[in-house]
Amino acid sequence: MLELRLVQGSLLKKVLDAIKDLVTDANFDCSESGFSLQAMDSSHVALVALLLRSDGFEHYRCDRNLSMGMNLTNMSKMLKCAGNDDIITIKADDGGDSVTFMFESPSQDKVSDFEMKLMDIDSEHLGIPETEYHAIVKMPSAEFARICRDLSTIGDTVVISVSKDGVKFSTSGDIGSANVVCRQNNSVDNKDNETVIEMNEPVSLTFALRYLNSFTKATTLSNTVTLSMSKELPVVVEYKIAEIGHIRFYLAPKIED
Amino acid sequence: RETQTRMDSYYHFS
Repeated sequence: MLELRLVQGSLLKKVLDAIKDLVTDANFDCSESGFSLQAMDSSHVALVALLLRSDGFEHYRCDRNLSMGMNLTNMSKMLKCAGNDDIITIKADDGGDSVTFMFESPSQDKVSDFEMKLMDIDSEHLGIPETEYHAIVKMPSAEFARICRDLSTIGDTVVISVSKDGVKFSTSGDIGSANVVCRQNNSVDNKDNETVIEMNEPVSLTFALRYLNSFTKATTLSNTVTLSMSKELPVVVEYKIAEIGHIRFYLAPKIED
Repeated sequence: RETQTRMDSYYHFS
């Protein structure tokens, strides 16, 4: 049997908001180490990998590895019924065909349970090896979201170039073109406002803004975002989830014919 | 022209 109690239930609500438009159905995998998910969008251009480590839950019981297929639209509907301050407990029986979400108000005066039917989903996991990336940019997540949103009003794709001068986001479209350069800065009072660039080699890659904009729905999960890039590899856009894990989005680049 | 690549051209199913 499975019983996972997450005191900060709003994290799960935010995770669903961040991925439900990218992925329709997904298997949530539960093991001793944590609650995780790996899924691709329908066109196999983007991949999302979520990890909520077991030690981030107040109570974590998972007797044996369990993979639960869920429709994320339906899961999101149910989690929307939880208050932002609610404690969320996920419960399932081994081999059962449903999962129960229990919501408790902080003062324990209201308890709800919502049972959702599980579905069979062919589990296809991509093996993603640990990689040394050529360039890693850490920047405020709101700034990254702003840049993606602004540039998508001009063009459909963005060229992200990392050099010793900074990280440059460039686009062009019918009405004109735009470049945004963020330089490394060190914020004394607030680390979350820093832009930090670690670069072994300059990198320049082209991506569809539509997907990057979708990833920025995770902005509410973290004040900072990390972009890891290497030549001829998908970019990794990572949002840390405080004390408990991360959500990583991988996006395959566009290449010149 | 640019072509959109797919995840499975970089990583393989495990």
